Amino acid sequence: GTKIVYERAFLMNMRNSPLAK
Amino acid sequence: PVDVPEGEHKLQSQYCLWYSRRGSGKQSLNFHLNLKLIGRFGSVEQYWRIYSHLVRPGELSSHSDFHLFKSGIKPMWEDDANKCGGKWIVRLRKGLSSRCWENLVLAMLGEQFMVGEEICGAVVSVRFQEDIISIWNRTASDTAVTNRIRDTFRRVLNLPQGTAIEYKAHNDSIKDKSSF
Repeated sequence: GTKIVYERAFLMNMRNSPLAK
Repeated sequence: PVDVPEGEHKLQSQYCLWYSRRGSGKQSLNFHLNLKLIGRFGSVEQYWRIYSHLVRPGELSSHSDFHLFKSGIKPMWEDDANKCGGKWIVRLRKGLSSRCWENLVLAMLGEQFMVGEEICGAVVSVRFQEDIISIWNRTASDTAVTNRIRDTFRRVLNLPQGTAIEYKAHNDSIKDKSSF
């Protein structure tokens, strides 16, 4: 199947998501 | 497997984060006894929650290691996934490892290496005068794969120009008794 791929910039943004706290 | 709550961003693989510190005397011979599981995660959010509680590698005391491996793969040569594998290694002067480690981890979690199931995990080793970062893969004999990993490794770590990297098959590391 298709791989779940994330770019660095997206992952860095997710750092500030309320769910990541 | 780790339960990923609805609304979180699943990763392609689940991971375990381990920590080790070289013990003294007899204990130093038993690497697996010094290996401590810090946490497991399967989503981007879970990763950041663990990361935010951790000391960055550059601030760890000497002879400490973080090992980030896919779930089910122990960070040891002897593991079935690693025994025919090897690793790309870079030795870094002090002060660079935290940034490089974070770049490498994000590339691994985000599946930027594009080598199927070849990636096993990554290690950052804090030593007295330098830090060592490595990425481990399953098949040391597959040059096309190891070359591809090398190119991505170099690109994502954004290493200072002229930094040397080397590939070591785990089999050779066992034979010449070289440590991490």
